[in-house]
Amino acid sequence: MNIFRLVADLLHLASIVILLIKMYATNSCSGISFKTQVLYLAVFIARYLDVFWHFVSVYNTFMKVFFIATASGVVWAMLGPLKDSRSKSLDTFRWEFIVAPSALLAIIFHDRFTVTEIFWSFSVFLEAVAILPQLHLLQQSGEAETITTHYLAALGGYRALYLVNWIYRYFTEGYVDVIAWCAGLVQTALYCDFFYVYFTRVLQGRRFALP
Amino acid sequence: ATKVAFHDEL
Repeated sequence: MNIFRLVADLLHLASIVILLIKMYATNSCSGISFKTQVLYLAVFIARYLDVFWHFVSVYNTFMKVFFIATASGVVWAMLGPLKDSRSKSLDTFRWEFIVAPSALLAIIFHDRFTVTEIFWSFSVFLEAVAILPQLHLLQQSGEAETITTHYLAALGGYRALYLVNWIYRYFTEGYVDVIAWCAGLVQTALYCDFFYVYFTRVLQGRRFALP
Repeated sequence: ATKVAFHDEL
């Protein structure tokens, strides 16, 4: 564990807490892509179900349980109590176009040809692009509540710090994980446009609005 | 460079 990875994980955790606060405080999930949230739940289930047979550390176990539980809770809330506030007409990204290629890539690129390793690869590729329905929704509406942008900023920050963590781990322990690196690079790059608007508008105290 | 034997990251 190094400081970059720890802060990254805590940002990831914070992003979900921010999302839960937004949904609870406003009793609404408007502006949040249901598709992205379902994809994240799929990502966590595909990657973290090994929590039952693969022990790494108490920290690792806690985080896995936290991510599966909260992602389930978010999807449950968006299906049930907050269903009517969903931005359905804006959440129009075709999820098939990212799930199918992720599955195909996982079958081609994996560490070992086993069910769990292919699921791991699938989850890594899917996580890289799971934010696309959310970014698409943002583009469709052209604006976002400030708390929603903080959620996205924490998610993007988490990914950016993972890149720093990998550079650090490469030089300190010779750590190499080409699949995670390529997917992580793509995942972080997707946030560039968002971060530009976030830094130039939201952090200057203005509304998030696309030109 | 080495590859860790298992996935230790989240």
